[in-house]
Amino acid sequence: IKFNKLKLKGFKSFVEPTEVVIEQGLTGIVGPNGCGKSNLVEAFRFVMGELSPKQMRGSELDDVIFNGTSDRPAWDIAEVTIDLDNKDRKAPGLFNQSDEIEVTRRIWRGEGSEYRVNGKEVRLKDVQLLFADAATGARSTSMVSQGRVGAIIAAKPEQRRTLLEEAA
Amino acid sequence: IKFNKLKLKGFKSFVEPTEVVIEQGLTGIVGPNGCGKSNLVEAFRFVMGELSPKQMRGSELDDVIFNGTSDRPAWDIAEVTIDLDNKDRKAPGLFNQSDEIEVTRRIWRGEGSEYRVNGKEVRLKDVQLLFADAATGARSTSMVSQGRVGAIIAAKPEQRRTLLEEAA
Amino acid sequence: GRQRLLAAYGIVNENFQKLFFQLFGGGKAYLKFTDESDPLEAGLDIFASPPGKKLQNLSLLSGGEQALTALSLLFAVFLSNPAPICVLDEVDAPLDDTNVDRFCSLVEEMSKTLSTKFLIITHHRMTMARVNRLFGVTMPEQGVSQLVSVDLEKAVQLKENE
Amino acid sequence: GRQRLLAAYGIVNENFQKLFFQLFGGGKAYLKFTDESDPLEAGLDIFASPPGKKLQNLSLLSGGEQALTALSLLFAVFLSNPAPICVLDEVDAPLDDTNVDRFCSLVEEMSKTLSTKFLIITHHRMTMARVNRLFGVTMPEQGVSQLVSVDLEKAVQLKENE
Ligand SMILES: Nc1ncnc2c1ncn2[C@@H]1O[C@H](COP(=O)(O)OP(=O)(O)OP(=O)(O)O)[C@@H](O)[C@H]1O
Ligand SMILES: Nc1ncnc2c1ncn2[C@@H]1O[C@H](COP(=O)(O)OP(=O)(O)OP(=O)(O)O)[C@@H](O)[C@H]1O
Ligand SMILES: [Mg+2]
Ligand SMILES: [Mg+2]
Repeated sequence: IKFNKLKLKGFKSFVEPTEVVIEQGLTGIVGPNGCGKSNLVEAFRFVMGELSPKQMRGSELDDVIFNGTSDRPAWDIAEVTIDLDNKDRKAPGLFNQSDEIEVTRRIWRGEGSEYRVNGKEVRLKDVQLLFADAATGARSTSMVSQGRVGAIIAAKPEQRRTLLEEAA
Repeated sequence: IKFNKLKLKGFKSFVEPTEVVIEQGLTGIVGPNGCGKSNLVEAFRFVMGELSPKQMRGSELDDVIFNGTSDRPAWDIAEVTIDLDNKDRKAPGLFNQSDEIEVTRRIWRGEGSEYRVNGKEVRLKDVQLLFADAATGARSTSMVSQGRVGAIIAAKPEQRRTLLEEAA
Repeated sequence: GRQRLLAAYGIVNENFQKLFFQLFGGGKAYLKFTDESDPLEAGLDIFASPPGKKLQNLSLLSGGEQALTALSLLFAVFLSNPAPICVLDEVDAPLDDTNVDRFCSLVEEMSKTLSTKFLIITHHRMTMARVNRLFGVTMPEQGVSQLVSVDLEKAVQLKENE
Repeated sequence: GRQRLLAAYGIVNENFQKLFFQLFGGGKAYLKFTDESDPLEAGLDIFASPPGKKLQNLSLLSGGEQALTALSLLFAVFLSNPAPICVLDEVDAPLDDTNVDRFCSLVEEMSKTLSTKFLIITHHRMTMARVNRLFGVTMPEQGVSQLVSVDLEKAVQLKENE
């Protein structure tokens, strides 16, 4: 499985539909403090099935929905999509029928989330399985959020052991 | 009271006698990771009467004594001195007899610390009073160690209230 | 005890709002006791809105915004009882160039108004260019620190050529 | 359960030692269970000696040394089961230029060997100069983010002129 694109709208400060094309090698993301860079990382974890609002700097899951500015009203829906390339046909059986796999998560204010793969509604469990199968996922070491290195340094030895459990 | 100089020897990686002249305005301190910059900050807090080894990244107070390299043996004594200018004669009565006030703290491995002001031995309490009178001290907001900004962000609301207590 | 804490709160909160505005080039922020009826036991919450953004708890701000807000609070307490010296260890680490520029302007101003001497440890090129003199700390011999005076112009030059 | 954890420990510890050596340009480091007899309940301690320095617990290292060591551990776990994507948010913040250079070389190598695509959020000029392409995130309208492609040469130039 390869990651081709991240698409988002209504997600935190990315209210307008935005596409991030993910190409080979190293892609740098730069910009001033508070412009939205870490919000992109949280978009990845969100669509991969992150359930803890605290992991996305919120107190409830609805906090990821665009909450408005002085010139724009808040939205009631946030949507993030990942476009996957499955030409090597190594995806879990359920999703292995096509060259392209599109995973989408939507959340409605006050109503919770819905997950779709290639348009068809699936369970959260299926989405988590798909990404776990690709050795990634919201909590994996492939998603290193802004505080994570500091958290490992400050962690109690027992908390650090859980890192090993990911590799087990 | 003005701060004129920091002098140290046998203190962490500053084994050789070193003098830092403190001049007006802004002085920058630069250098690679691990070269000793934060050790200088800890030298200030040490001579001001810091008693918690954890506040100086150690597990016991003796951890501030130079512990040797592959080419040099460990030392058994660390010494830090601050040269103060007291020309405005605003120091606490006990020390207000001279234009210059030299505060020295020595620590002997396995034997504890000794404090001297202008050569005369004093109690830790006197040193802490002298610096508190100048609105500074090991725990004051005038000594901002490398993790402190992060600690305030991560602090529980109750812990943050203690900042206010310093101002009270 | 309670009177003194509330008085300190008044001064620090006022300093905090001014410093936040100065470091962010706008916006507003304030401190609030979690329990107004029992300040001696309560916690202290921080609310902030950087310019053009909604007011939020500190925890919802970006990494750099949180650092600049926490720094405003540290300086707010400092200003309530300023010392003749202030040592800052890498406080500018998560800040972008625009915020570092405002941070440097603030410490320049504090240094002039209060005659406070600042020792600023930094990895930031811009901060190095704004100080009056530079000390370099190196380890020519492994594990042994050495302090050297650094030529300001040459240091910025060297860094630029990396 | 216990077998799998010990097996994971073996692989991760080996990766950790190699990556530490590569990121520090020398030195050694290892992981150790706080209680060897009960790994499933024990904690994990980290010991490291950067080149030329004594072996110490992680807590005694400098800010930048701690960050580089923690990053070695994160990558050590990553390498035990590599993913086709890796997103890094400002992991280079406390690093000096020499360490950033080795960090960039490591991710370049991982990208080639594993075909992993890296998304690297950074404020570091050197990292910006080492990536294959740059996206800029801005807020031309307050509170609303926008993504733009940035010309690599122009970006480093702009930064240099600040
Ligand atoms: N639900 C939301 N709706 C609108 N804006 C939001 C929402 N949640 C967060 N934001 C805004 O997103 C911004 C945070 O962006 P982010 O943390 O991605 O910044 P950053 O580019 O990573 O900055 P830094 O360099 O300081 O880490 C904040 O200004 C916050 O106000
Ligand atoms: N008692 C001691 N004897 C000798 N060396 C010591 C002692 N205690 C600490 N050190 C060394 O001092 C170094 C730490 O220096 P310091 O934390 O001041 O670095 P720094 O310049 O602040 O780096 P950074 O930019 O990463 O924050 C470590 O390499 C450590 O091994
Ligand atoms: Mg961020
Ligand atoms: Mg340091």
